[in-house]
Amino acid sequence: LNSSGSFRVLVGVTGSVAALKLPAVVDQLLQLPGVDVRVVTTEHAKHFYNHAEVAVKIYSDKDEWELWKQRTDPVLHIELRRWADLLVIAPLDANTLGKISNGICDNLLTCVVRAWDTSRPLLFCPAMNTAMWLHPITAQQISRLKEFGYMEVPCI
Amino acid sequence: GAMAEVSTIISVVEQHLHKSK
Repeated sequence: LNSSGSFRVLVGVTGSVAALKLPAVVDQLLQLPGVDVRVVTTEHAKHFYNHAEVAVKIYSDKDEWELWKQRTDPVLHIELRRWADLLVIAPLDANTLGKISNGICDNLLTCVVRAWDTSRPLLFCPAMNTAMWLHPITAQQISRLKEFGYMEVPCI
Repeated sequence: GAMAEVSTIISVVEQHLHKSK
């Protein structure tokens, strides 16, 4: 537990239809005793859930750029990395899976992942349509993420 | 390719919460 006494969970959400489960994920996490939750969203993920149904702070790419005005200002993805005890990416879409497995960091969420302290748990929950799932690169990329020490919560 | 059940995700997070104590 960190100095605040809470267990801080950062939820990453990406642009798969399963992102519509975000409000349920956040609600159920908040029911765990001593858990504090924040969300990092990609722009495409916003299409699938209603912001008003999510009871916690949601960060997006805009916040990263608005926070930083001059050299002494904090960098949001570093602040979030420091804040979180655990990162869970639910859902992880095919595009973001591809980016993370290659080290690409072109938005707030992928920057948090790239800067992640690997002594802390990172869980990922892949979700994509069956045709994309069956592409041979999916298994390669998931295996790469596991090599990085990330933990898969397999899809059904 | 449907995401894991929300309850499964929560229970994995919960395991890590207990480990951290």
